[in-house]
Amino acid sequence: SDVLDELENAVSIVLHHDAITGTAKQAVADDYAKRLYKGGEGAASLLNQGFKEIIDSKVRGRGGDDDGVIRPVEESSVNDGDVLQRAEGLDLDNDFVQCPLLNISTCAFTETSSRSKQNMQVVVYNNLAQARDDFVHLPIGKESSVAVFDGAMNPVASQITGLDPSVRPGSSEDVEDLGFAVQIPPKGLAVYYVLFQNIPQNATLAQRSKTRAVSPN
Amino acid sequence: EASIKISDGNIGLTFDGSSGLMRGMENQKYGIQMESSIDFLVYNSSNGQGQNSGAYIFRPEGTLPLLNRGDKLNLTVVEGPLFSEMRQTFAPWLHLSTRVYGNRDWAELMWRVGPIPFADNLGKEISMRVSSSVSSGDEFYTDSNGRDMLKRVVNYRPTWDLQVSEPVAGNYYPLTAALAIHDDKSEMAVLLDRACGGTSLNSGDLEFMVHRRILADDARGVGEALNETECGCRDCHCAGLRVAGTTGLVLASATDGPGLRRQVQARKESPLVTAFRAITS
Repeated sequence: SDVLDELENAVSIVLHHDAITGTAKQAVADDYAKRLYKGGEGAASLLNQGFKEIIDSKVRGRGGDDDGVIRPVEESSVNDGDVLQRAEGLDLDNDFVQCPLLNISTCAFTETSSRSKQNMQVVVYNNLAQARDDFVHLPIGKESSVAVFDGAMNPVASQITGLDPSVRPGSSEDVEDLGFAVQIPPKGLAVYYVLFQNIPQNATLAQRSKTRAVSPN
Repeated sequence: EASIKISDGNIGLTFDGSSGLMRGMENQKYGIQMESSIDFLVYNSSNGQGQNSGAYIFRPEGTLPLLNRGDKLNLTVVEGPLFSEMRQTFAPWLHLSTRVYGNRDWAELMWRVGPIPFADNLGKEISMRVSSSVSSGDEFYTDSNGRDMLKRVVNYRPTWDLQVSEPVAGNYYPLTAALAIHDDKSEMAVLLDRACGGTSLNSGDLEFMVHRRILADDARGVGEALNETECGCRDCHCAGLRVAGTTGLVLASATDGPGLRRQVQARKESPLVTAFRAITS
């Protein structure tokens, strides 16, 4: 897709030593950042289309394993379409979005979804050639009651933690961090559900971490 | 509390109740525990003796005390079912959260630096330093673009007799992924989420630069100080850039250290891609 050309062009420009090392005027550095950002945004939208295609093709019954973990289409065997549909007849027509500022706990989509109790599907892609246990952290509105399930609708333990004020100066008060463990196959996807309403009985509601201040002696 | 410990699974970190600094680290999987601490250095960016620090040049003139910092760190302990975390505020512009997960054999250092104050009219480079009782002497290892680890020796060049004129900058090396030290029993390493400069100036130290704000130009062609007074807009006066990063901290046996280090390095190079969409039932 020529969308990727824009990212490729940006990356080739920023391979210049001035871009890699920052030995450039502020305006030039800003321009490098703008090109990379536009290229990255385009590539992300392409990835999102890919996620949607792979996952929805499962729902239409083209295979996958019933553990809710989605492998590349050609490798899939068991139809996991039932798995996704087993999650109470989900309508999965919406497009995916990504949040580039997750590293500073900022994501309008997850924050507004939690406040409006809009259930979410989360897809996690692992680019490594090894299976991977990792953690996903999402910002959600304060005081949300939430439960996480894997792709096979098995409950997943999760933890809600208040944000350190320095993570988002001036806007950390009404946001918390939802963290949960994920297992993803090599070069593969895994699907999770974050539910704020219609939470099934077998749910494990997210546990709130305990926070205490310690003033040195 | 004389000391506060956070530990989930194999990794345990102990913090000193009087200074608020980390005091020890252990990895029960390898039966290793040792004194270890994490602090930040503020280098005073030289703007004299004929060569300024600048975009091309790192030429510190000694270090400065951590500004605006009380003599002790306030701590915030977070404990939960999946991970625990210690939050330290070194200065209003300098924060570190150290996190340990139940099923991980390394710690995550999540740091936030900036805007770097410059009311004293001094440029600054901020480096994080992990110190430990690893008996590494004057040897340390830096990656070469994520591939093999190159051995470095303080104040030494393998191909000529180095006359040391820059005891700090002369020992800083480019890092892309990893900085490691080891002795015959243990290995300690930091795994980076971006390229930067780093060194090990004392036995057991791992030091890498996290942010800089320079007030003079180094006359190498940029023609502008690395000062972010305009970040993103021409005429507005901006307080300066904030930088946030996450660094993996590995402590393992000398034999298992390299394997664990490369596993964490691969994850830093390929972070998970996470996407979301609404479900309408």
